[in-house]
Amino acid sequence: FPVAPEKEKEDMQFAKKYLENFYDFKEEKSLFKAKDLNHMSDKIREMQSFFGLEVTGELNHKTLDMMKQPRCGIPDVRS
Amino acid sequence: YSTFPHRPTWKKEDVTYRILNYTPDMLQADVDEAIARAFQLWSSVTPLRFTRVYSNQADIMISFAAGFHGDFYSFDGPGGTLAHAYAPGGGIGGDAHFDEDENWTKFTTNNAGYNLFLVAAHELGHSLGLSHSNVFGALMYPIYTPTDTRNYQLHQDDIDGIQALYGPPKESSALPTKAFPPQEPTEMIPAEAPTEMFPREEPTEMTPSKPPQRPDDCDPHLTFDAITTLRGETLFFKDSYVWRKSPYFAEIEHDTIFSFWPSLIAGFDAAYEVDNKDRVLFFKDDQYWAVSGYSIQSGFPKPIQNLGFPASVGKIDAAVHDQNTRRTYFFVGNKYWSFNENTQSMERGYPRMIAADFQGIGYPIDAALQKNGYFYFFRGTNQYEVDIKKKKLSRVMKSNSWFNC
Repeated sequence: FPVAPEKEKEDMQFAKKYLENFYDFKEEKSLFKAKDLNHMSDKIREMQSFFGLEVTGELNHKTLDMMKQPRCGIPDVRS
Repeated sequence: YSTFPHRPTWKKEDVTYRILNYTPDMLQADVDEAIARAFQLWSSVTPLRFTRVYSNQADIMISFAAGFHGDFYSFDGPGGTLAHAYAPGGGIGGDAHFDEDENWTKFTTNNAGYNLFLVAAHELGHSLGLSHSNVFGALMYPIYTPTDTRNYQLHQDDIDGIQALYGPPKESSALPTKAFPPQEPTEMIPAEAPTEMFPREEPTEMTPSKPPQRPDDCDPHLTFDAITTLRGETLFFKDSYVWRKSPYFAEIEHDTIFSFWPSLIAGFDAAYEVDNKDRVLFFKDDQYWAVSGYSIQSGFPKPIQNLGFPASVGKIDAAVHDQNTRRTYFFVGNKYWSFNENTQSMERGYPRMIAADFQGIGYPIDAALQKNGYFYFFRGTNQYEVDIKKKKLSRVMKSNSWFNC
């Protein structure tokens, strides 16, 4: 079934927080929303690649699932 | 595997740790054991030695806390982030924090909680300088994976990573190559009561200290802190080192106290075995512990006054049990006491002067041993053999004469 809009928004927030914590994602407030999403897609790709998931850059079910696993609080990637 | 930027490591082999507080989810003794075993994983593949301290600043401070807890990385409630730790360095460097909002357990099967040993072993990898690994199955993989911890072995990726930072263990293996004959699962002593949260001392500069070296077996200046039999073997203690002499093997085995009893502090004052109870007692300052093989009996340490010493006695020099009479002799300065193991009480008429009953051996005594109908008293580099029945000095030898020098 398509994901309910508010659930999707919630997941996006969760994913953003996860990528900030563990993949050094910094949300850039740019005028172009597309640019923001691209930047986030790059970080999703980085995370998918680290965990050996299919690298799509999309916040799919498997990627979200992996983000919700209990884990260590140290980043996987840092500047 | 990966390391932190600029590859921070401890610039010494002897690293200290301190458990600042405890989770109410587990027995303190189980927390002690989980942490000690986690350290042992890393010490078994590196030259590193870990010593537990009970006060002041340690290199690695271990604590449980929920939510905001004094650093910039607040915990997030149940699930999600379980713990975090800092790379080697002064101050908060090396410290490991565990999220108290999780349910901690010593088990791996039940889903009700996270196995503290597994998470601690991972976090201590960070405390030593490892970052995350993307090898599934490696300890340093960032996601918690319930695993049977009974014979837990590090993944080769973890070993490669930690040895890239510290190299392999020294040739004299820090682990016993043979187990004591019969073994029970290890019980750890309940350590001190939970203390203040995050005592923040000023950052300590890293003082690379020259790690103490084990003296050679035949070093003519070798002296001992304590000596005891244990299930037919004889253990000689000096600082954190153990020389193990076994009737079953020709060569002397070199170990560390940590490798047998990870949560005991090094530098015993005395030790003796009550063979018919399969029990060895270790003494340090005004406390003592009891072990049976590798198992440390719960309820220890206890104050030595429990044995009947007056408050004026702050530590004992040596102890030896006479299996024939079931008496244990405790040596303190120029006096000695006799303890009745059957009645568990000090005998009347003691303390007596050592010189009155054991002529020619002098005092203070470093260590004492009973073997083959003789007492052996160790003072500095000399060893005095005394015929137990006649209480007569029969020989004076070098302290390390037992090492086939």
